[in-house]
Amino acid sequence: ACRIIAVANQKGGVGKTTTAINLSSALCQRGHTVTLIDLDPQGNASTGLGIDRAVRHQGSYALISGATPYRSSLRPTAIPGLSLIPAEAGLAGAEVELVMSDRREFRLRDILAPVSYGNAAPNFIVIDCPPSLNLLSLNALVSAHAVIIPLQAEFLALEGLTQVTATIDRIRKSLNPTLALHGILLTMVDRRNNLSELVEADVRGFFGGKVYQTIIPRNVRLSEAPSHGTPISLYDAKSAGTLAYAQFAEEFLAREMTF
Amino acid sequence: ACRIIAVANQKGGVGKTTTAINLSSALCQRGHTVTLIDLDPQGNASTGLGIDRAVRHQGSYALISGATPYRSSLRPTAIPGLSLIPAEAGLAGAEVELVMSDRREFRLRDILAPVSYGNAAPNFIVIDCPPSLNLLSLNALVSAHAVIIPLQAEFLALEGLTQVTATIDRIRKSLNPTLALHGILLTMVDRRNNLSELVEADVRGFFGGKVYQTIIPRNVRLSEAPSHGTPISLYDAKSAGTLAYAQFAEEFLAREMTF
Ligand SMILES: Nc1ncnc2c1ncn2[C@@H]1O[C@H](COP(=O)(O)OP(=O)(O)OP(=O)(O)O)[C@@H](O)[C@H]1O
Ligand SMILES: Nc1ncnc2c1ncn2[C@@H]1O[C@H](COP(=O)(O)OP(=O)(O)OP(=O)(O)O)[C@@H](O)[C@H]1O
Ligand SMILES: [Mg+2]
Ligand SMILES: [Mg+2]
Repeated sequence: ACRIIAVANQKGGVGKTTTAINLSSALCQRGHTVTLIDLDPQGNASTGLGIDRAVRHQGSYALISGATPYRSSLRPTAIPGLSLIPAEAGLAGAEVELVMSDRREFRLRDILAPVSYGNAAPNFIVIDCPPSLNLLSLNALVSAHAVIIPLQAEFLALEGLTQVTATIDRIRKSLNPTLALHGILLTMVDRRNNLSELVEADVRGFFGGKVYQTIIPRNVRLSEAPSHGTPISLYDAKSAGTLAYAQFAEEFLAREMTF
Repeated sequence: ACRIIAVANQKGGVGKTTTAINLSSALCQRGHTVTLIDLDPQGNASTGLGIDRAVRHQGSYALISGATPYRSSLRPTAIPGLSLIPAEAGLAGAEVELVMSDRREFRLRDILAPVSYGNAAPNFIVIDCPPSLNLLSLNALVSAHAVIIPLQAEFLALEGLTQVTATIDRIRKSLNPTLALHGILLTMVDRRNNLSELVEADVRGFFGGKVYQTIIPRNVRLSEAPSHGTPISLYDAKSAGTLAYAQFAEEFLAREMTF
């Protein structure tokens, strides 16, 4: 069956989209199939994979509202094995609509469950979440088997970590008993500055083995790649960003064996 | 009367909180009085001004739900003239509660209007918004006379700019006819990398005089200051961050004369 992985953190700008795109593409380069769902109304994952705003209709909003079946919301990308469900403009209005609906936290789970057991299921479904713990993020956490938390190596991001881990614990106890913390990924680490080192030491001290050994360094090529609509590995195969996400994909797969 | 300024951008991690804190403190150092309202459930502005999580009760959630009057939600800070209304944990649940209530976009405005005309009004009320265009941010935009949009000098942040300016236009046409775009502030600019230069050229080309002349450079002291609970000017008075926000406060005040 397929594994559903949410990439979530309510702190903004910590590398959720960058991680969702570059982990997904690195998994595909290792022979896996992945569907990436863009659940953020900003649509950054859709931009980062080259899907023009004008052709994002029948995307994740249509999927979660039940208007479009999973199979017809899939888009091919430049990476063999990687499909995307883009975020269309209507997703910005989904929050208010979901609040009034039945089983509002289970909408996405009810749609993805039959997909994950079907014979056309990908190996992984990766969900890029918006920077909040709203109903869209809750739908992702209720659907997921495990969560990756990207953590920018900054004080304010560190401060917010307990909010997201507390939310995961709450959801495990009530809405999704099988939800696991896959791991915490340190991003934008700048080894030249003390703050990064302090944050890394703090997180490893507190969360231990839950923090991936792999760290993602600050690398300007990672922030340039989305403007070309491709993952880092196609934009600059020799960059520090490509190597870091390749290493992360290996560590992610090794950790998968333990679940 | 007092001027109400929202600091907003749905893109995460672009420097909203850093701008709200450091503009507010720089205005106070120039003799103005400011109330900073933390409207983000993450509570980063409250942390950045040294208010411990344990004492944030009767904050912005109690204010917007009408439980606590404005005057008793004010907290003193280390900066003379600067008061804070902190974000307590309950604010995370405000979104769902607001959806069901009457005049849901006007809750904050109805509370702040009498304050701004009262004789105890500060010169400015600055509102730090969460990274989304949800009901909390809408309440800030409906209350505000003008909006500052911090813009990280990155491609994905640039891409999101039209979403926030379109939302401002929509609110001006319907809910708040006097809402103005105060300006767009370029943040975390790294003059050594091309991407920053390209983004700056793009934004100035498209938005012209709406973009402040002042730019905020990437400066690690700005990201260290919140861990000491003080604005940059108290943490490191000689840093590039302090000088940039001092210059920004001057430009902000000069532009105020034009409204
Ligand atoms: N390791 C890195 N080095 C340099 N830049 C990075 C790195 N990771 C991400 N970025 C850039 O930093 C910005 C924030 O990253 P990203 O958009 O992936 O974060 P996010 O958590 O998805 O943001 P949001 O909260 O808005 O959804 C982007 O402009 C991105 O290109
Ligand atoms: N000019 C700067 N130079 C270096 N670091 C900065 C600068 N401005 C902000 N930072 C740091 O970058 C991170 C993001 O900034 P900040 O939290 O102010 O953004 P935000 O838009 O309020 O984020 P959110 O969307 O989560 O509310 C923080 O860790 C902050 O300390
Ligand atoms: Mg994102
Ligand atoms: Mg903030």
